[in-house]
Amino acid sequence: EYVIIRALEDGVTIIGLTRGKDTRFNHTEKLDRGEVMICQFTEHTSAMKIRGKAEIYTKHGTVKCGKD
Amino acid sequence: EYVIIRALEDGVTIIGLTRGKDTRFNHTEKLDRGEVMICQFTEHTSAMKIRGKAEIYTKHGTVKCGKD
Amino acid sequence: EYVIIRALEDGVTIIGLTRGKDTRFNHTEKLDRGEVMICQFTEHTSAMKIRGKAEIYTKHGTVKCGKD
Amino acid sequence: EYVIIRALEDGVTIIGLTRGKDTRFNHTEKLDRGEVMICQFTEHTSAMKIRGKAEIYTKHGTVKCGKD
Amino acid sequence: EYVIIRALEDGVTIIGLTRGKDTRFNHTEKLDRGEVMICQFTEHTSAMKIRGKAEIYTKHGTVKCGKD
Amino acid sequence: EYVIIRALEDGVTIIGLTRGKDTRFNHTEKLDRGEVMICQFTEHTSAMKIRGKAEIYTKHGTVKCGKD
Amino acid sequence: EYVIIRALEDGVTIIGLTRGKDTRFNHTEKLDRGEVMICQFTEHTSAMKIRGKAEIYTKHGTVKCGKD
Amino acid sequence: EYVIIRALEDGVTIIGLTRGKDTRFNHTEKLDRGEVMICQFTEHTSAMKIRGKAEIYTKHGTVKCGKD
Amino acid sequence: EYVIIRALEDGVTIIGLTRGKDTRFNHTEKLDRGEVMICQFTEHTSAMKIRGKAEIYTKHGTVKCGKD
Amino acid sequence: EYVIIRALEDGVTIIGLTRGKDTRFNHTEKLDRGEVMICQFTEHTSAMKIRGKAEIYTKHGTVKCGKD
Amino acid sequence: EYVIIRALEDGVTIIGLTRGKDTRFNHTEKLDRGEVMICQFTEHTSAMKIRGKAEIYTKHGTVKCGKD
Ligand SMILES: N[C@@H](Cc1c[nH]c2ccccc12)C(=O)O
Ligand SMILES: N[C@@H](Cc1c[nH]c2ccccc12)C(=O)O
Ligand SMILES: N[C@@H](Cc1c[nH]c2ccccc12)C(=O)O
Ligand SMILES: N[C@@H](Cc1c[nH]c2ccccc12)C(=O)O
Ligand SMILES: N[C@@H](Cc1c[nH]c2ccccc12)C(=O)O
Ligand SMILES: N[C@@H](Cc1c[nH]c2ccccc12)C(=O)O
Ligand SMILES: N[C@@H](Cc1c[nH]c2ccccc12)C(=O)O
Ligand SMILES: N[C@@H](Cc1c[nH]c2ccccc12)C(=O)O
Ligand SMILES: N[C@@H](Cc1c[nH]c2ccccc12)C(=O)O
Ligand SMILES: N[C@@H](Cc1c[nH]c2ccccc12)C(=O)O
Ligand SMILES: N[C@@H](Cc1c[nH]c2ccccc12)C(=O)O
Repeated sequence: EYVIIRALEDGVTIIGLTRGKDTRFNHTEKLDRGEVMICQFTEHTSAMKIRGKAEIYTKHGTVKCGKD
Repeated sequence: EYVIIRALEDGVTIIGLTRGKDTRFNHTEKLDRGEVMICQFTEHTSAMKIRGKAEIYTKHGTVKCGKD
Repeated sequence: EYVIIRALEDGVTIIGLTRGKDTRFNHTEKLDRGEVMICQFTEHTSAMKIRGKAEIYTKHGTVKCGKD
Repeated sequence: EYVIIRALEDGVTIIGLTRGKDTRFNHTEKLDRGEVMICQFTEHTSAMKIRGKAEIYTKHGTVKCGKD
Repeated sequence: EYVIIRALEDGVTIIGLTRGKDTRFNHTEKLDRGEVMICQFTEHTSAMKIRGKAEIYTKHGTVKCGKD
Repeated sequence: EYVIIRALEDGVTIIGLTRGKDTRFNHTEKLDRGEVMICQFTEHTSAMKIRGKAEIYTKHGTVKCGKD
Repeated sequence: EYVIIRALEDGVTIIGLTRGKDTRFNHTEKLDRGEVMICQFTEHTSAMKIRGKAEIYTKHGTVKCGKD
Repeated sequence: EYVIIRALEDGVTIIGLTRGKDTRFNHTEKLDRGEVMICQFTEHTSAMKIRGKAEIYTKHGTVKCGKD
Repeated sequence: EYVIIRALEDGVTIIGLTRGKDTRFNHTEKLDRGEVMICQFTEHTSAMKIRGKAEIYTKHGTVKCGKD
Repeated sequence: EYVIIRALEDGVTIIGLTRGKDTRFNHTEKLDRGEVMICQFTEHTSAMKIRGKAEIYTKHGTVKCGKD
Repeated sequence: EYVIIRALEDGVTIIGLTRGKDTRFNHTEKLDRGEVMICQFTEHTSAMKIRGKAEIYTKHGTVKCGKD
């Protein structure tokens, strides 16, 4: 299972949240405008949080991220 | 299995409920307007409760959350 | 396997019934209007009972719950 | 595998029949009008019998239950 | 794998035939008009025989049972 | 894997042929008009032969059986 | 995996060919007009040869057999 | 995985090629006009070669065989 | 997984390339016009190269081979 | 699971990010205009980051990469 | 999982990149105009790079390769 995030502005943030009893950040990735990240769910990452103006492509549809 | 939650206002709450004999909260995540969270069901989370104005994208359709 | 319940009024009840030889309640969750719960079937929950005015999204369709 | 039963009147009955060499009742659930039950087939339940005015949502279609 | 039988008259009969070297009856269920039975194939039941006026919902279509 | 046979006349015959090195009859079921049989392939039955006027519902389509 | 053969004339032949290093006949079944055979591929049968006027229903389509 | 070959002339040839380090013929089957062969890929056969005027029904479409 | 190659001219070549650390030819098959080869990927063959005028039927579409 | 990246300019960058507790770069591939890379998710790569003008073909749709 | 590459000019290059901690070339195949290569992902190849004028047929669509 993976999702695709396409940054529509600079400084889009993708945070990986830890799998397990505890929920903390395991990694934060910054994307600049036009960059694309493709990320899987893994043994270490069971949730993701995205901030900033972006498009997110998933199995359940394309989702807009950002304040607009 | 994962779902996508897109906050349409500040302070949207996503609560993970524990898997097992007992049902209590294992984590609460706050989302501000425009933020997106993508979360799996896991060994630790077998139910989720969402409060606030949000859109939830799932395998069985897109569901509106909130008082309206 | 999971379902989504969206409360259309206050005090919607979602009851988890135990898996096994015996069938009793393992948990009761209350939802207020506009709240959404996403719940899996689990090792401990093999049936669910819902009371109150709600929409239930499932693999076999969207089902109205409540007296109307 | 699960089915959804929506009671259209009071006193709808859902009976779980035992899996195994023997076929007897393991549980009887009563639903009042507007209540919904979502039940899986399990290690203990391999057949179900429904009485009363209800709608049953399944993988093979939606089935009307009741005398009409 | 399960099928759904909806009785259109009283005294509809659903017979479970044994899995194995031998083929005999392991159970006979009677349905009255309007009652619905949902039954799986199991370790003990590998064939079913239905008599009486009924509708049978299966993976390969809906089948009419009865003399008409 | 199962098929459904619906007898359109009395005395429809469903024969189960043995799985294995040898091919002989393990069971013969008679159906009268309007009766329905739902049968799986099993550890003991890897082929079936049907005689008489009947409708057979399968994964690869609905097949007419009988002299017409 | 199974196929369905429907005989359109008397004396339709269905031959099972052995699975393994060697390819010989393990069984020959004769069908008369209107009879139907439903046969799986098995541990012992990895190919089938059909002669005579018949209709063969398979996963990849319906195939006419016979001289016409 | 199986394919279906329907001979449109006499002497259609179906050759099974061996699975393994080596590729040689393990079996040659002749079909006369109107005959049908249904063959799986097996532990011993990982490729097939067909000569003569025939129709081949497969998962990826129906393929004409022969000089025309 | 298999593909189908149909030769549109004489001397069409199908080469099997070895699975493993090394990539060399394990087999070369020649097809004359109108002949068809159906080949799986195997323990020994993880790539194929085709030369000459041919049609190749695959899971991802039908592909023309040859100089035109 | 794999994705396809097609470079629309010189110097398109595809970065593989490590699977595991840590998230660092395991490989960087450069593509010139017109080149195509097809990459799987692996034991070592659980996320990818793409920079530059490119088209990315995935299970969830085709995504444009780059500043425009 | 496999892809198909069809060369539209001479000297099309298909490079297999190694699976594992390290990413280097394990094989380079040259295709001349009209030749077709069908290649799987394997224990040894987890990415491929293609140069030259070609058509690439994949699960996620058909992709043009080359400078145009
Ligand atoms: N640590 C949590 C992270 C998580 C996944 N899905 C969630 C849904 C809600 C809250 C937290 C989570 C877990 O692995 O289960
Ligand atoms: N602890 C419960 C949580 C739960 C999941 N699905 C539910 C449905 C209803 C009530 C509770 C639940 C369990 O793991 O089973
Ligand atoms: N304890 C029962 C609960 C149940 C599941 N599905 C049912 C259907 C009918 C009645 C009870 C049930 C079981 O696990 O089997
Ligand atoms: N005890 C039976 C219950 C049953 C399931 N499916 C049936 C169909 C017909 C009759 C009985 C049954 C069994 O587990 O097999
Ligand atoms: N005892 C038989 C019952 C059966 C299943 N499918 C059949 C088809 C035809 C005749 C008998 C059967 C068996 O398990 O195999
Ligand atoms: N005994 C044979 C029965 C059979 C199944 N499929 C067939 C097709 C043709 C002839 C015989 C058969 C077997 O198990 O393999
Ligand atoms: N004995 C052969 C029978 C066979 C199956 N598929 C075939 C295709 C061609 C020729 C022979 C066969 C085998 O099991 O492999
Ligand atoms: N002996 C070869 C046969 C084969 C299968 N697919 C092929 C494709 C090309 C050439 C040969 C083959 C193998 O098992 O791998
Ligand atoms: N020996 C290589 C053959 C191969 C398969 N797919 C490829 C793609 C590109 C280059 C070589 C290959 C392998 O098994 O991995
Ligand atoms: N090392 C991380 C890489 C990663 C995968 N998916 C992610 C999503 C967000 C942040 C990091 C990641 C992991 O394997 O889990
Ligand atoms: N050696 C790397 C090759 C690779 C696969 N997918 C990639 C994506 C990006 C960068 C490198 C790769 C691996 O097996 O993981």
